[in-house]
Amino acid sequence: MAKIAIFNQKGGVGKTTTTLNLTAALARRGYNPLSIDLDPQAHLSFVCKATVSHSDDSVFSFYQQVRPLTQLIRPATGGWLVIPAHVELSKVDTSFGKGPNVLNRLNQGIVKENLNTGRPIVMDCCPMLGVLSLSAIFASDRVLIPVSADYLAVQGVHSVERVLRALEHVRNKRLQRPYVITRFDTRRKMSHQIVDELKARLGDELCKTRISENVALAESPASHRDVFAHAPGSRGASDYDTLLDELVAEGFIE
Amino acid sequence: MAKIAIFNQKGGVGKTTTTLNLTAALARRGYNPLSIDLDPQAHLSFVCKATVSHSDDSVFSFYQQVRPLTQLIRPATGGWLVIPAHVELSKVDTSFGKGPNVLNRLNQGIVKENLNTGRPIVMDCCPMLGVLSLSAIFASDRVLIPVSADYLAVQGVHSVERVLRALEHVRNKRLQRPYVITRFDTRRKMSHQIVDELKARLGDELCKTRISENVALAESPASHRDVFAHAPGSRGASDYDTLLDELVAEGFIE
Ligand SMILES: Nc1ncnc2c1ncn2[C@@H]1O[C@H](COP(=O)(O)OP(=O)(O)OP(=O)(O)O)[C@@H](O)[C@H]1O
Ligand SMILES: Nc1ncnc2c1ncn2[C@@H]1O[C@H](COP(=O)(O)OP(=O)(O)OP(=O)(O)O)[C@@H](O)[C@H]1O
Ligand SMILES: [Mg+2]
Ligand SMILES: [Mg+2]
Repeated sequence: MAKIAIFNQKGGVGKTTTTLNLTAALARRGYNPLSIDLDPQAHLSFVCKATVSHSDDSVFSFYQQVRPLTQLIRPATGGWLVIPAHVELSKVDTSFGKGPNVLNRLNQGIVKENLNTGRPIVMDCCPMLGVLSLSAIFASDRVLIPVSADYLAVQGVHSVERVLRALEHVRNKRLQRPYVITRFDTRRKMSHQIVDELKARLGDELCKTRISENVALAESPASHRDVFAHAPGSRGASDYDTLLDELVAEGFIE
Repeated sequence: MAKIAIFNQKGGVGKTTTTLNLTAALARRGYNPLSIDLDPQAHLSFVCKATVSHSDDSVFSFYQQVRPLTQLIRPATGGWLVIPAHVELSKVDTSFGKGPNVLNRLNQGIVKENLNTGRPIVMDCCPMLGVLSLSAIFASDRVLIPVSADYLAVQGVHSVERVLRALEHVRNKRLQRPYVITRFDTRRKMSHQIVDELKARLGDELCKTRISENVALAESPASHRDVFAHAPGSRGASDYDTLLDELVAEGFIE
């Protein structure tokens, strides 16, 4: 099944919100997903109530080659599974360097331990193009790129495009990579201008589904829940459901 | 005059928007500010129309000890001055390592070149606690921390607190560090709950001024302008003006 990296080096575009709610939507449809938190700030882990005090219990100990991934899996509040992050994970970005071994370690671990057999994996990236995010992209066969409906995020799309094309070249492997607009506020003229601009630039790579700016999506982390548990009737919940419909129809999940 | 780092390792909380509009407000009051872009994604440089194609013309060449800061200063569209960033700046975070020399280099450069004489400096940080952000904090005598009015940003406040206290300890020097709520939407119950929570936690360190969620602030980058030039009558413009009033009254700018 799919190994999905939720990537965008721009901050605050909805990577964690998308990882959380897409994983929750997958779980509710019986896909049995595993999410992996690759952000040293560990926001996904926090929302899932899977925060760990010791880095040994986080994905950092896998990068240190101390523990296998399978041993680090924990239950998330929503009922699915998560491998938590920890603040020490930032050492991977700063001191391990960019040797090909580190970049491929997560990929090899997932393959060797059959972590992906019969279930999709969803990886939350941090807002930086470093070893952590690159190892997530190397471990993925698809990348979902959330882009918030504002100009600084659109400015970041250039860089994302360049990076992913370069990586495709390096890996000699086509990477399915849809972009999804998030925080879309239909009352703003700017939101619609941005949709037009991205449609023109990305064509079919732009998802038809857009995630609306919806307070339920911002509130749910406070009670350690995904939006389906927090506000099942909300626009945010139906948007992430619709996004999953579209991704399934596009063969992005199989 | 003040050397201000705009810092928060959480992504998308309004660091660049605050650097841009606070610097513009300072310029309009005759303070002659210099802004420094320390984010490899160079969003501030982009808005200021100071994007450079060669890293030699960016602050990266200062970190490489090739050019002095003074040579890298350029005019920003708003009429003030900016030292641009460049994507190669990410090498500072990943390969230069955390030796005390690198961390103090920007500080020493500003002091040695008298960059700060008679004018404030405002530094835009990237969403990561690495060498770049730390060198900005080391080069600053005050830190302004934007916190967007949502729970994941509030979650990040813990880490910011810990980091700044540890640095105060290391430098044996009290660091004035107000927090300013951004993207405040008065119609949301969540916004008000967050204000109460942060007031209780931060006391006087929380600015009374809050920056409203205002589309003018999100639109201005598209025309390479600050909010005063783009929409002088907007709520966003008056909020950043009011924020500057409060900071001046608190002695944060002198
Ligand atoms: N569609 C939405 N409607 C309302 N709020 C949203 C929406 N998407 C995200 N948010 C809120 O915006 C903030 C930023 O989102 P999030 O943290 O998911 O982005 P991110 O890309 O993971 O950030 P970072 O780069 O820091 O990891 C969060 O507080 C989140 O709750
Ligand atoms: N008060 C506000 N009202 C409306 N939009 C805002 C406001 N503040 C910021 N924005 C928009 O939200 C997005 C994120 O803000 P910004 O890029 O300034 O945050 P940042 O902390 O610098 O992000 P990064 O961590 O990626 O550097 C931008 O598109 C910006 O235009
Ligand atoms: Mg995140
Ligand atoms: Mg920024």
